[in-house]
Amino acid sequence: MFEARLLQGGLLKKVLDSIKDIITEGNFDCSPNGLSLQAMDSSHVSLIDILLESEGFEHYRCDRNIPMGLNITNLVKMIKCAGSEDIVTIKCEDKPDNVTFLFESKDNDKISDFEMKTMTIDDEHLLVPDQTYTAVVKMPSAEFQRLCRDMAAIGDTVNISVTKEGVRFSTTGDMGTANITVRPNPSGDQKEEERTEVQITEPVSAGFALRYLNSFTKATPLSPTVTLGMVPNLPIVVEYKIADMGHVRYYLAPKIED
Amino acid sequence: QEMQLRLDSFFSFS
Repeated sequence: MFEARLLQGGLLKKVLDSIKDIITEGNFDCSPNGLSLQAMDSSHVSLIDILLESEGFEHYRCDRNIPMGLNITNLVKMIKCAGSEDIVTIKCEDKPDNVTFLFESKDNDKISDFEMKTMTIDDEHLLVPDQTYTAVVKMPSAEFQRLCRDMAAIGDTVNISVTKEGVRFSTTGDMGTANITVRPNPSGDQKEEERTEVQITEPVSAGFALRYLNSFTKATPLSPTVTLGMVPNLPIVVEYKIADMGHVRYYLAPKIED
Repeated sequence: QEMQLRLDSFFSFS
């Protein structure tokens, strides 16, 4: 059986907010290491990779690997019924037809349980190779969110160029062009999460659909910083680390000149 | 004209 108790139930809401615009269903894989999910959007352009490590739960028991296939829209509806301060317990049997969500208020004066039907989902796991990124940019997640939103007001595609001087975001649309350059500022007085850091072995430049990047920024409440990893001619990775718990990572295939 | 590539042309299915 699988049983996991999470003290910060609000975290689940944030995780679901970060995926609900991209996928409609997914297999949550319960394993002794933690709860994970890998799913592509319907057009196979982007991939979501979530890990919530077992150590991040107050109580975690998983005897064997269990794929928990869930409709994300319905899951969002159910988790919305939890208070943001509630403690959430997720429970299911080894071959589940249902998953139980137990919500306990912080003061223990209200307990609710919801049972949700599971579904069988064909697993299409992609092997994402562990790779060394040619360029890694760490920046405040709110800054990245703002930037993607501003760029999307002008164009559909953003070209991201990373050099040791900084990261240049450029877009072109019917009304004109926009360029935003974010410079690394590691020596300033900013707190670590307010800094932009760039590590590169060689300059990288590629174009990406803003529609997807904007969806990824729904993960902003999960982390004060976001990390972009790029390798020439390969998908970009956009990672939001969840403190003491794991990550929400997105991979996005580039656009090329036809 | 720009073309959107798909992820399965980069990563293989397990």
